[in-house]
Amino acid sequence: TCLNAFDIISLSPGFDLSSLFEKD
Amino acid sequence: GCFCLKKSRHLLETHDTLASETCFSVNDVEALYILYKRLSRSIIDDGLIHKEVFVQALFSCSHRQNLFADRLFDVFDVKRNGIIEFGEFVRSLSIFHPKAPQQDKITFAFKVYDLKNTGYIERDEVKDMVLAILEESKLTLANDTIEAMVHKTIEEADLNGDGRIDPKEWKELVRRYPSLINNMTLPYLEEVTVLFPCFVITSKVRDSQL
Repeated sequence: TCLNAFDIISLSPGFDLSSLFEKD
Repeated sequence: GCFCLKKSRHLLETHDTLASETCFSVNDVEALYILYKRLSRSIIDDGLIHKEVFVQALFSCSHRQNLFADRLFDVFDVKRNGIIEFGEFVRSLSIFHPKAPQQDKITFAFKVYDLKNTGYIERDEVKDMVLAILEESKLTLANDTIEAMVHKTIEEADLNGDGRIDPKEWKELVRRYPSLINNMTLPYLEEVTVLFPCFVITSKVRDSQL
């Protein structure tokens, strides 16, 4: 495995704050 | 005269202050205020953002648990009183602005990853986060593979050999691998008022007037 664990962790949709801006 | 004027301008001055201390313009802050109010009304209508509201907003239709959404809430909630106040909302979002200083993004990401708030990112925390993302992606990896990845990550980051990552080592790791904080930039934030033109119409102040 060559991936850095943080590269994978940072992909979590939990970080995707753009969802806050979605209109109803 | 002065007193009344000051009183009636209180909210405006708060927005002005927030704009001066963040990457946002006054119009952006007003747009964010409307967004904040909309979010805060979605479950418990008390004008504040609770964890439940925040996590639900990130995952629109479901109430599912998410370690990272949970951690983001905790780091946004600077006062640690279980709610995100408007000032906390704007100041934290500003860190995700494309123009925010890299150092702020690095520090914020460290706080998110320091799950137990010990001041270090520990091996167990890295493993827990890897397991969490595998679970939310419905992926499985052999334990040996996960251990190897966690081991390699810690080994690479841990410059003083104490088996954990301190803020200085984290900064150095990000310097070597800038993509590690790609998740700390949200391009939308540069266009808050463009994305939501209705916000501009309701705005009472032009940035040029301030």
